[in-house]
Amino acid sequence: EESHKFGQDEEDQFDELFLQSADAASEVHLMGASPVGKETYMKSVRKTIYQKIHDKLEEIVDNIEIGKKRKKKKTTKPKTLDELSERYSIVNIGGSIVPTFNPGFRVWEYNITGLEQGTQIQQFKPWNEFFEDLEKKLQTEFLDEVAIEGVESNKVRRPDKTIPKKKPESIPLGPAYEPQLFSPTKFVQYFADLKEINDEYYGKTDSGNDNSKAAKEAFKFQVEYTSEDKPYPMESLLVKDFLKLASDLTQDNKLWEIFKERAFISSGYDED
Amino acid sequence: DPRIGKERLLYGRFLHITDIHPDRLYKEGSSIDYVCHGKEPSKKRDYAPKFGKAMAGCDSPVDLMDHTLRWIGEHLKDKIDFVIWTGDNIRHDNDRKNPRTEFQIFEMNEIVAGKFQALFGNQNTEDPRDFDVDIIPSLGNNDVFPHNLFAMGPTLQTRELYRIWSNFVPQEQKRIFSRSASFLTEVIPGKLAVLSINTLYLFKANPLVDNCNSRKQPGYQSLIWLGYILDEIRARGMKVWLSGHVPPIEKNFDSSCFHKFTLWTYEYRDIIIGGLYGHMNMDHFIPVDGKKARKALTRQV
Repeated sequence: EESHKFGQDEEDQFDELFLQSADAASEVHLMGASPVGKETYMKSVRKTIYQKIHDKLEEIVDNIEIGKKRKKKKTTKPKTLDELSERYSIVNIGGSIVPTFNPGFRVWEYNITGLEQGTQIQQFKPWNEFFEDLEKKLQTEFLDEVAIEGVESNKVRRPDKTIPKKKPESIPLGPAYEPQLFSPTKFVQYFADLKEINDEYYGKTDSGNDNSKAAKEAFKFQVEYTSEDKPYPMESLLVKDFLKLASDLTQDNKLWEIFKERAFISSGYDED
Repeated sequence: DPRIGKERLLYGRFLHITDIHPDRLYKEGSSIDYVCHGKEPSKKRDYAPKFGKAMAGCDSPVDLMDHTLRWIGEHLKDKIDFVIWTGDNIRHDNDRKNPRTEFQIFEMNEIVAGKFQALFGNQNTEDPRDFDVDIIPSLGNNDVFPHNLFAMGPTLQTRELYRIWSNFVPQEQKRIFSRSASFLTEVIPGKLAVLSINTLYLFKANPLVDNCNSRKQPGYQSLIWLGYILDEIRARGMKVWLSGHVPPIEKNFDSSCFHKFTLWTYEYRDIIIGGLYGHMNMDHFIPVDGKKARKALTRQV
């Protein structure tokens, strides 16, 4: 059992290292548009990133149950899904047109209800004045920093302006966390089935049709899936919905297979 | 839209498109094994088809790009509010017999930008900045020469890039763009903005990026720009989408850049709606943890 565990840890470490150090750019440079190591990458996303989210969601459930027994136990860990989701933001990575897999793109839908009744645009400094000021600030900032770094005796640590201040608690959460104006509500993922398109095109040109007409008729995008589709329909596209999905994907291999199929734009890609 | 003095109908929809990689050397009927660049195929399976072949390793035939844009024009153009277009608009540098030149990279970027302009620009006006659908492009790691390597501006490359994107980048940001190759577009004036972030300054494969801690690093300067912009968006009560080519995840960014970028998205969670990126060619999402980022930075300090 111990040796099995050891092996498991090693594998986890490998996955973590793969995620952190594999250099996607050099892969691309060498291999062009070829899909290289994409399944290994997805596997490591599932085992490290999504699994951690699942574990944290489990802790929330556990905390709730423990909380019922020992009400006053203090913890800094998030107690609810909302609290947990506030920690996260979502990096959405799109499928490409280049046929690494099939070509694909996405149409996002967002809430515009109430926009027309919204408050009038407040008067602010015109953008050109803002950017003129910003240009001066950035110029000064850069020159100051270069000058200071050049002075060896200067030991005073200046605040790092690339570390933001904490969000004031009084400011409410934005459209990524709570349904409101501009919250993303749905997406539709389109793809072009290149095999089907090329087959149709060559079928038409073989029978003597005009090439450009045949191309127009054959080439089409179709809906690959939407965020509302089974087997993992998302109620909305708030951060918490993505966290729930990430967690579900670690628990259900069938879901995972479909998620991967969609990640590889229904191309049937299989690393093995 | 106060910029053009017209009412605009909003649909509550926008398009994200990425990594077109058009390849003018792609030749239908040539050998896939030789990146579809003209050599005769040895067998039927090796035949490069008209619209490209999934997983074969060739870049996009120009036909694929043109028909994609035509299809979007016919089916989506009249139903969307703006387009987020996250870069890589030229073939990969993977054909040793035909290495890419700086001129070819700019030329193809100009051609693709022209196609977007023609598709989404308002055809009833002479103002090239008047779009039916706003376009927010961002810079890909293959859109620069040599690939991945991009220095802090002003440089010849940032100047050339501005020339190519001059109709997409608001005029008042020309000088800042020449430094950062990043910009902000108000897609719904006073309400909603999209940031085009030059992620190459944070990308660990850019040989000119060591970290985001040293004040002379392009990533450090870039984050300062980001901070001022986010502050202003918050002050105006607006919301914002982030966009760029290389996704801000540990695999791609230098660790200090990754943690700092993640922390900005966390501390401005009242205004940031999300981030849209390309580069990896796979449709997926990565949640990033803001509290963990702050802890990591505190440890570093």
